[in-house]
Amino acid sequence: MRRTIAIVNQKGGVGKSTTAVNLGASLALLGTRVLVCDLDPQANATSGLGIPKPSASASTYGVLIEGRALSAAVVSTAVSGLSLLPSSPHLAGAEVELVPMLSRELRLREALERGAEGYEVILLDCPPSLGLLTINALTAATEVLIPIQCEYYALEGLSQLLDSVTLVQRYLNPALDISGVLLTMFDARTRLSEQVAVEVRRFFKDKVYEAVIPRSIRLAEAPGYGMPVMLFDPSSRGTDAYMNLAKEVMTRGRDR
Amino acid sequence: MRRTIAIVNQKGGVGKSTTAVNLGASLALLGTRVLVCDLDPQANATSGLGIPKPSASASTYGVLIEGRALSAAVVSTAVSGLSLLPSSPHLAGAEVELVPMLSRELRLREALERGAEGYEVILLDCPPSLGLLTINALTAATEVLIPIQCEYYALEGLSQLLDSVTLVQRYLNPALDISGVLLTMFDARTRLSEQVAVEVRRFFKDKVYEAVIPRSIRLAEAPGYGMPVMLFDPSSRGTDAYMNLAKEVMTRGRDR
Ligand SMILES: Nc1ncnc2c1ncn2[C@@H]1O[C@H](COP(=O)(O)OP(=O)(O)OP(=O)(O)O)[C@@H](O)[C@H]1O
Ligand SMILES: Nc1ncnc2c1ncn2[C@@H]1O[C@H](COP(=O)(O)OP(=O)(O)OP(=O)(O)O)[C@@H](O)[C@H]1O
Ligand SMILES: [Mg+2]
Ligand SMILES: [Mg+2]
Repeated sequence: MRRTIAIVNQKGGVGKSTTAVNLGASLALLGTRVLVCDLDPQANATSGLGIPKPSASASTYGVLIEGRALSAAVVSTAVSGLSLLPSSPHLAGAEVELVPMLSRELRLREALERGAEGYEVILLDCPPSLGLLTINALTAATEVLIPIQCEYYALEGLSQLLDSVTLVQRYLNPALDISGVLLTMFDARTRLSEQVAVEVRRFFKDKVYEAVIPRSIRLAEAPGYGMPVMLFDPSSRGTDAYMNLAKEVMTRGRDR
Repeated sequence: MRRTIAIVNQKGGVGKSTTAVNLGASLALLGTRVLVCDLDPQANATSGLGIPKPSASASTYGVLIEGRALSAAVVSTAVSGLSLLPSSPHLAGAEVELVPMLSRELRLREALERGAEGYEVILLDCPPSLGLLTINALTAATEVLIPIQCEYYALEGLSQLLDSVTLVQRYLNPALDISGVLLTMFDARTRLSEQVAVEVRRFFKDKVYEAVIPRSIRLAEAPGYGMPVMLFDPSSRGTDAYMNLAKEVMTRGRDR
């Protein structure tokens, strides 16, 4: 069964795009056919994979708003087995343009049902809000991965996020399940990271992935070269952490 | 003349709330009467100043959506001279609730014109998006402060941000001016920070503040105690950097 994983957290800068790019690349390197969909008008996942910004029609905007086929926009990347639905700045208008549309919450799900049969895993990179782009992702997804930065402010918005997931489960996507919570930017030199990790594990229990992503400058440098970290610096801690996460995502998925 | 400074960047996690809290506290400690308005449903500036989440009516939501007077929501903080218009999760609905309202872009400006006469500086902390909450801030503001994290992804959304500012200047607020660009989370140990800083200075020239905010764990720890960093750890680099920024903001403002 195909897995569609929405990477969601309305808190900004917690590692959503970094996770979409590097988990996507790791899964592909392990032999999975992966599609990353960039649903953020900032298009960070697009540039993080080295893809230039496309025209409006050949992007997420074209698929969601103009109703174009997925195949008219999806491109391959430098990682074999990893494809991308690229974003562009036009998507910034989508939150408003979607509001009056018929079945506006279902447009991504329908586009994926029509055109994504060749992929085993689809990763949806969401913008830092709980608007219609993120709702489209939660409606299209089979599961949710929540990245949580190991810092105080990142704990605050969680109840709003869980409320949104519950609403989508009730009205749009009953099969949606929170499959995992990922601790990111963990800095072992500070007590703060450990304190936040303890809180998150107490609240989410066994939903928290064993794999923890450390704060590592190589993860922040790789996007500047348009590469996932496993191509930029295969020996870095960032590479190990995301490869371990990929293995864990695959194992957890087996019992679904 | 009262200065209203919108702290804006749709990129997430770049230090908007941290700047609102610590620049606000620094200005107040230097004798300025300051109001911080928390326009983010995540309410990070609210908890960063140690204020518990208010009821809907006694918050930004009450002022913007229910038309309540500012004085019915504003609270004082632990820093003498610093007041706060607190946020609450109800604000998450405001983006959609504002859409059909008459003069929806002007509601914050009107509320501040009616009720903020006692303040010399007003700081507006914005959510990570360019939606109606941020547009309300840009319409109410006399100037814009753009925090830019010294990392690659942070450079990407700048042209969208500048386009939004230009639109607001043309249709809603001709007097709006970009008064400054603030480099945040600068990590002197990495080449990446320096590379980004060079790019930002080349693009924004003398709009970039001399004060640069270093990446400092004390800045990330302080919100957990509900305090600005100058109360949490007065000897930290974060304190020095934001106090220097406050002095620079005051000096630059004099020639307006
Ligand atoms: N583990 C890490 N170590 C160091 N830097 C990281 C790590 N993960 C992400 N970063 C950097 O932190 C910043 C924020 O990460 P990223 O952009 O992936 O977050 P996001 O949640 O997608 O942000 P947004 O809310 O704007 O979409 C980026 O500059 C990224 O390169
Ligand atoms: N100079 C700094 N050094 C270290 N940590 C920092 C610094 N500035 C901010 N932080 C931390 O980085 C994270 C992001 O900062 P902050 O929440 O202020 O950004 P933001 O732009 O307001 O985010 P959002 O887009 O979600 O509103 C927070 O956990 C904060 O405590
Ligand atoms: Mg992102
Ligand atoms: Mg913030």
